[in-house]
Amino acid sequence: DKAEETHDEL
Amino acid sequence: MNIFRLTGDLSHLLAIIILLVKIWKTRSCAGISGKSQLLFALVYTTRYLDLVSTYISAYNTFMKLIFICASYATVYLIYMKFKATYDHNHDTFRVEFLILPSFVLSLLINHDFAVLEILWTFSIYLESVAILPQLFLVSKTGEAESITSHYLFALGSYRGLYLLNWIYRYYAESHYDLIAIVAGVVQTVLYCDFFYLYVTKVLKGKKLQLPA
Repeated sequence: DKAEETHDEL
Repeated sequence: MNIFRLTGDLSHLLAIIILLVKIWKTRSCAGISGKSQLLFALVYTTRYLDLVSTYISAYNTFMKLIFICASYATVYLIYMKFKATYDHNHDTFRVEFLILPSFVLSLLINHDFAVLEILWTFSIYLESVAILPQLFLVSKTGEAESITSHYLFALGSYRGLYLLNWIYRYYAESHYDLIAIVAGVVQTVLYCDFFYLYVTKVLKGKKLQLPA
């Protein structure tokens, strides 16, 4: 799973 | 930022504004589920805690603040200012059946077992089902005002547009987030029945009335 460090979506 | 995400965000913003203006102009929250609005306030609060820890962009910060403030304003209008018009007899969905499973699931399936991350995950799961009390209220009363239908359409479109955004980002940026995608699919599917009624009835100028 390639989750980003931060969630940039709203 | 791509066009799907931008239109998704704008659709989300439009939904929130439609609801606030409807309640304010009619001085009534009849037909609106206070429970769904409470759940949304909980969703935004737990998701946007990163406002204090992570800066992404002015746009991101601005929209998050708008969503949080508008959801609290809506809850205030329903439970305080226009309380007398609140349809609590029909707004009987048991929200603990949504909150508790969402929380347990966020403890079990998450990207990282950290407080902020679990709260983010919880907000994603809870958002996917937060509209259920509202849909339940509509099914109980058997109808919805046109403006309430427009609100539901804008709110449902937002996650549908986010699905396109996720497909785009998968191909363009090799970025994907399975938790958000699966919950987003669930959320969009919940609106399908409503979308059908919206297109076949409300857009043709009829009131949204469910078959008896």
